[in-house]
This record gives sequence, C-alpha cells and structure tokens, in this order.
Amino acid sequence: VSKGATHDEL
Amino acid sequence: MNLFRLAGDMSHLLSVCVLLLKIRATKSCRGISLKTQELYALVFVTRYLDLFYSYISLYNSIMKVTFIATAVSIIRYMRFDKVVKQTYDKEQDTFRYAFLVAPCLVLALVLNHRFTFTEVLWTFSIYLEAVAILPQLVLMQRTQNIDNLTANYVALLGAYRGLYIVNWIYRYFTEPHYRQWLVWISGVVQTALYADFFYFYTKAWKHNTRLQLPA
Repeated sequence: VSKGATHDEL
Repeated sequence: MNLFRLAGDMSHLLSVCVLLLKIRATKSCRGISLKTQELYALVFVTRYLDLFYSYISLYNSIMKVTFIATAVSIIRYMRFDKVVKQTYDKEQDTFRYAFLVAPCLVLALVLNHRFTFTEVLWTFSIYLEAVAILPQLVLMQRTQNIDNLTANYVALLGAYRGLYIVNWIYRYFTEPHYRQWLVWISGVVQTALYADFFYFYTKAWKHNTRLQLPA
C-alpha cells in the first residue's frame, strides 16, 4: 500500500 | 480532489461552523458532548502531525490547521467560558474515554500499514474518529429536547462521512493504486453509527417535529 495515497485526505 | 471529497470536507467544515454558532450565539453548549469534542481534538492532533514533515497542498494545510484550531476553541468554550460551561450536561455525558481510546490504540499497534511512530498515530486517529461520535449519540439519547443546531451539527458530520465513502468509490475506479481497506472499513463503521440517527432525523424533518431519539 502506498503511503502517499492514504495521506492526502483530511 | 474530486467533487465528493470537496463536498465532504465542506460538510465537515460547516458542521464545525454550526457548532461554534450554537455556542457563541446562544451562549449554550446544551446537548453537546465534551467527550466527543475532546476525542475529535485528539484525532486531529494525532493525524495532522504530518503538518510538520509533509506538504500536500495549501488547501490541506489550511483545513488541518482550521480543524485543530476550531476543536481547541470549542473545548475552551465548554470548559472555561463562564456562561457556556454552566450549560454543559456533565452528569449526562458519562462515556469513558478509555473504552474508546484503549481499543483504538491496541488496534493501531496491531493493524497498520507501517510500524512507525507517526504511522501508528495516524492509524490510531482513523480508528478513533470512527467511534468518537458515540458519546455524542449517547448524550442525545438522554436529552429530551434536542435543539435544531445540535441535530444539524450531527447530521452534517454524518453527511461528511457518507460523502467520503462516495469519494473512495470514485477514487477506487479512477486511481489505479488507490487501495486502503483500513480506512474504508473504519469509514463504513463510522457512517453506520449514524444510520439510526438519520432515520429519526429525517422522520422528524418530514413531520416537522423536534428530533427525539428513543432511549
């Protein structure tokens, strides 16, 4: 799972 | 950023505005759970630690700071404002923090994508957000007359979660590497908690009566 994808939401 | 995500964020922002409006205009926090508000503050602080080390967009940063600042402001009113704090239903707001915080912490330590300090805290915030509304829902069940601003506040919070689910479905089909089951399951659990509330909320709205949740 890529970290960036999950952390761009609030 | 898609339209569903933006609508979800705006709904979230509006919910905070409605709550602050209620507190400032009516000088009352009746029917509002301080426990839920403090849990949200903990959610925001643990999740938005990345403000210090990763930049996504100006929009993201402003929203993060806004959510932390408004959460602190709401808690300050409820705990320290001479007039407002007298309207807090302390005896009714009895939910134990530990019942929610401890299981979420354990779960975050076991179920996460990467075992690092910030990632575990981030995962903890995802789990905690899913259940942080529970003290508020319990308090509303005990409150006989739920005022419109309180009902609308919770409805907007529920709408925010619902819209995020639509956003995830949209992203699943439009972004090839977008897979995050951990967030999705927590989000669905969180939204499901509102199902009962929305049933009675729409019923009250249709019959133009005051919202009352059965005990």
